[in-house]
Amino acid sequence: MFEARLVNSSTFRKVLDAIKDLLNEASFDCSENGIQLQAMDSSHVSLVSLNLKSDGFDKFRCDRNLTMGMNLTSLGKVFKCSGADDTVTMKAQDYADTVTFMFESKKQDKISDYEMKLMNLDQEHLGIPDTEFSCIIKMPSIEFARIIRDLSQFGESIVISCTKEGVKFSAQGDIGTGNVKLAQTHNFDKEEESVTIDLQEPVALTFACQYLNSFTKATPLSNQVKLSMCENVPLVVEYQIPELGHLRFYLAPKIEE
Amino acid sequence: SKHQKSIRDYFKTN
Repeated sequence: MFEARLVNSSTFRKVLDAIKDLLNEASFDCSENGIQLQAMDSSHVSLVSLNLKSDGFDKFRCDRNLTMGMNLTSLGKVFKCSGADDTVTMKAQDYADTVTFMFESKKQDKISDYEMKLMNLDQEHLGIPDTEFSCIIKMPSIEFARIIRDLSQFGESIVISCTKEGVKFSAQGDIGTGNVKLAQTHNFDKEEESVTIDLQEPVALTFACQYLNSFTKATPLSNQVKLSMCENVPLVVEYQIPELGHLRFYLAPKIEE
Repeated sequence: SKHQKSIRDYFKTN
């Protein structure tokens, strides 16, 4: 028996909105630790890694490890039926081929349930090695989304370069070039508005705008985003999901032929 | 020009 209850169903809906551009279908691995998902986009350039801890749920029960393959478009349809303030309860029997989502309104005056068919998906789990990153940038997630959106107009790629002075985002293309520089600004009163850089050594890497733009669909999940970079290693873009876990995106850098 | 490797080239299959 698997059962997970989340008072803020909108959090799960935001997670879904954040990954549905990259993934058509994915397997949710349920265990007593919580719900995990790891999947590559169809071009195998980026990797999505979701971790929702069991103790972040309002109720969590998982008697037997369970892998639920889901079509994310279908799952999106189910969550479209939920109200913004609804509580969601996910339920599946052991070895079941369906999962049930029950939505309850705040006042308990409306209860709806939707049963969705599960899929058997080929699972390919990648081992992500521990990396000592050259730099770790934390910045407001809205600012990151804005910069990626703005610079995407100039070219297909964005160079992110980080030094002790700050972080610079650059793009160039047919119409010209664009550069955005951010200095470190520690705001002790409003931590979420700070830009902080933890630098071991300067690094500059190039990434495809298309993927960076997709990652920023996770902006509603978190005030801050964490970018971890190291030469010849995929970029990690991490959004903390308050009290529940995190959503990470990994993106292979563009390199010279 | 720049080229993009697969994420699989960085993270090996378990």
